[in-house]
Amino acid sequence: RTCNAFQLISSMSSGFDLSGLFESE
Amino acid sequence: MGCVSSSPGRSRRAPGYEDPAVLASQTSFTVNEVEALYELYKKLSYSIFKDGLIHKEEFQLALFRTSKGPSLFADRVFDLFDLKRNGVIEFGEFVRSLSIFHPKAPESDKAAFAFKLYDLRGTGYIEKEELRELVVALLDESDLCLSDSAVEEIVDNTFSQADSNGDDRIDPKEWEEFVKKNPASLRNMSLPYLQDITTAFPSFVMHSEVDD
Repeated sequence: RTCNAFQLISSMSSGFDLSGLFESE
Repeated sequence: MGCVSSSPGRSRRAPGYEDPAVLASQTSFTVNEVEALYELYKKLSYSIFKDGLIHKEEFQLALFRTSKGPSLFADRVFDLFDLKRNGVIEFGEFVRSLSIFHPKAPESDKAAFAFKLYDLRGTGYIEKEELRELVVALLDESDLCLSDSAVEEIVDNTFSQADSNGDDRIDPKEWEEFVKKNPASLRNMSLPYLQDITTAFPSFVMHSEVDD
C-alpha cells in the first residue's frame, strides 16, 4: 500500500523536524 | 538593609523579550520552562548576528548544524514562526510558536499549523501541486531518489484519502478529517523535548528567577 505523503513528510527528519533546535546542546 | 541583588541576565535581554509569566499564561509552558526557552533563544539568537533576534540563517544553522543551502521546510517553519513578518523571530514569537509543538498542546492547533505549513501559496487550500512540491523537496533534502511516477502515485494516493469532495485541493475541513484518521501525519508536530525542557536541559534553569 502506498504511504500517504503527509505521513512521509512527518516521519523524515529532512521533512520538517525541529529536534535540531534542542540537540545543539 | 535594603540589599537588592541584581540579575546579571537582565541588562542583556534580547530586544523582543517578553515577561515569562505572561508568556506562560498564554502557552502550554510553565514560567520556568519559558525561562529555560529563553536560554535556548539567547544561544540561537547570538549564534551569527549577535543581535538577540533569530534570523533565518541562525534558525537553519540550529536545525541542521551546518549552513547548508536553502531548505523549503526550514523556510516555511521560519516564516510561520515570524508572526510579525519582519524577517526575524522574536522571543515571544519563538515561545508562542513552539508551544504548538508541546505534546500537550491541542491537536487542533497542531493541525492548523501543519495546514498553513503545507499551504505553500497561502490560498487556504493544500493543492496537488503544492503537495508534489513538498514531496520533491523532501526527497531532494534527504538524497532519496524516487521516480516521477512514484511521486505522482504517492500524491494521488494521498489526495484519494484526503480530498473527499474530489476538487483536487484539500480544504481545512477535509484536512481536519484526514488527520483524525491519520494521526501519524501530525507526528512531527509534537516535540518530546518540550515536555519537560527544564529537566532535559538542566543548564537552562541555572538562571531561573521564579519557582513555578
